Amino acid sequence: LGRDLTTLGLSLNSAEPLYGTFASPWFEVPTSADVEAEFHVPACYNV
Amino acid sequence: DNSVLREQLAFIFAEWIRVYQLPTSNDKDYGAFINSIQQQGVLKGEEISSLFFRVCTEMSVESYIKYKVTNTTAAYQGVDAFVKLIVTLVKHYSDPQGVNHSGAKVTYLTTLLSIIVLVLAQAHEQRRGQFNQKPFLRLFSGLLTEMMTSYESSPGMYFQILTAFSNTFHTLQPLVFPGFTYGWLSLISHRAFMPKLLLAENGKGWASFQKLLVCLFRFLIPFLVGGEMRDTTRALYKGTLRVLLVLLHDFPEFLCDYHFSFCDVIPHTCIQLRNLILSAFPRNMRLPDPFTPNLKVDLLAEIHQPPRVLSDYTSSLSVSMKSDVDTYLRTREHAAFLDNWQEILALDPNNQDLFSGGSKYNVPMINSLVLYVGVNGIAQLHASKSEDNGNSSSSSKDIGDANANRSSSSSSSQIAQTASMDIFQKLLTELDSEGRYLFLSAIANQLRYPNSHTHYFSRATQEKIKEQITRVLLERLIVNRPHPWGLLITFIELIKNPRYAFWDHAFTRIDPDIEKLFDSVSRSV
Amino acid sequence: FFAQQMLEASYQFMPEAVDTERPKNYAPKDPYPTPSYYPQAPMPGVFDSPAMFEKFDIDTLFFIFYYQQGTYQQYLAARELKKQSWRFHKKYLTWFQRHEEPKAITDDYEQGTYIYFDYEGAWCQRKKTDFRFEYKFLE
Repeated sequence: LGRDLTTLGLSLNSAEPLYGTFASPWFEVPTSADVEAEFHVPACYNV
Repeated sequence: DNSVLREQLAFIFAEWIRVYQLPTSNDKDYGAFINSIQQQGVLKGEEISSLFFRVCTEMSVESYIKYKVTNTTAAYQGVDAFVKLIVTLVKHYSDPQGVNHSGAKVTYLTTLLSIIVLVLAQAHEQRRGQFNQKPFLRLFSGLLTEMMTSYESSPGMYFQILTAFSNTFHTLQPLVFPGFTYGWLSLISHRAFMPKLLLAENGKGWASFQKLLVCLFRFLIPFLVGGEMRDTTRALYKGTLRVLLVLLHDFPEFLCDYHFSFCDVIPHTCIQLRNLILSAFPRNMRLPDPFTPNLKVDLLAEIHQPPRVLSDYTSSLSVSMKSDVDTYLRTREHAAFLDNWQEILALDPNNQDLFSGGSKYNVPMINSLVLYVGVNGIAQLHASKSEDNGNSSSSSKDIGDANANRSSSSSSSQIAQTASMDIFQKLLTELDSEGRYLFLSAIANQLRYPNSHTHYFSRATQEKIKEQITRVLLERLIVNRPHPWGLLITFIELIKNPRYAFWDHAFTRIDPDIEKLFDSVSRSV
Repeated sequence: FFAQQMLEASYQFMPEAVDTERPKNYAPKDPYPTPSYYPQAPMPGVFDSPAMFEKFDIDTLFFIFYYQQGTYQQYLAARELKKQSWRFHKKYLTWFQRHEEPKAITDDYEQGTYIYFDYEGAWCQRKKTDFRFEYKFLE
């Protein structure tokens, strides 16, 4: 019968994409704050 | 015989780790180090540079194994330093011809990745039960993150980098390196890989990622088809569900367009997993509530749009079978193949392996045949309708508007009189119960979001074999959600439409539990 | 059987969060022995929160920007500098701030008196009069 997929630690009703805070298939991180935010540093900052 | 050289190369890498760890080190120091090893000839010539990276990989892994018990952060210093070395080398690398620097960098990175794969393969082979995937996971994860930070702003080159990683992960798939399975799934679903590949413009990364997902399902088959799940399989299955839920939520179109490839390799016992794939629908589509009373599916605008199918769904059909089917669909002259489906679709006994999902039938071939015949059937109906419309517009005066306004959907009787339906009819009567079950499952796989396939297959029901049709639908409904929209509207139609006289059939009362089940499902439906 | 055996091996080394997080570049090799009642390590995540960067003075922001390059901290420092009306010049590789309203503003540049940060020389802020900030150099 499968399982209740809402118990897999993913907020399936989130309006935001899940991939930005998806840390791993194997564990959930308590809050998205624990998942290091993605950042991008322009090449010219490499002084 | 190259132990002395190895020693020297190991010393150079140890020196790099020291530079990397200095809090005051910056890119200038890193650049100076690269220049010095270039002058020492370490990066000249393929042989010595390959040996150098091999030594770096082995040292990084060994230092992790050595220190992991005491202090994980320290244990990863070698690996993290190696990541920094690779990223710095790629950054400094330029095309010797001075023409295509980004292409040269990607080629160089690909070479380095292949050396890491070789070291992983050797460790996997030699250490077996003691093989530890973690340092390799850290290495690839670090490279993915650093490459994203450095090159994401150059989309052309960044996509080539992602493709290089995708090819590497395809090489490292669980069927080849089962000892790396959990690390591998972490990597293909990594935030710096999966979304980046799927978000590349025009979906150009989808085919690569679909290949990786098929590798995962193929590996899972023997573990899922068997009996009791072990902890290892349960963990892997749960991790797979989590990744699929992210895809269903963020990239449903990807699952829609490649549903066929995935259903080919998902064991038919994994009903919820398959439902998850089949429940995906395009984000710009608003699905009407399947429970809406008197829902007129035929009148939905989308119901006549063919779905995008990016999988090569005819690849499992032999050339001769395809041409036989084409001929029959065109001429409707009786053909030999119609009478021996059992033989054509059965797997050759010594081809029955763990990956055929334990069935004696060639499931991918059945899936391809059903979709191929269905697609042609739909095309024929549209062709005949446009002919009729051509005629009816000339005679709309005398036969009233009925025809001219005939709902553009084809009635069941029309569908029933087509060559495609002959083939389906034959399949239903010729195959044994297992073959019929797989055939009906292939049809049920088309009951997805509103599109012409959903419409066609939901009406292609036969009076006979209702019990099996009901079973195929029911087993997909009683599992936990999600349930594909097309499945729901088909079952609702089956239960409600007096034409099917569903409740008159003995099998709905065959057993008190079954009776209760039908009542509960019909109540919820 | 081989696949099952190796899957067990893979299972026993199941990945954890620490295995894939970004390396903490700065690991003091021989930390200064401060009294034990002082915190012996930075609080985890304290340098990952944008709110903390609002509290740093401008000198600290410039230090992080130039000495923690390519890290998330450099990204946060740059964001905070921009919020405080500093603008990065891609040619001079340093930050400029208007000292007063520019005398001229066109589609391609603005011209006037600016403060800029001298990170190579005396590590201090300097005033530059009649400077033309061409927008093609604006990051």
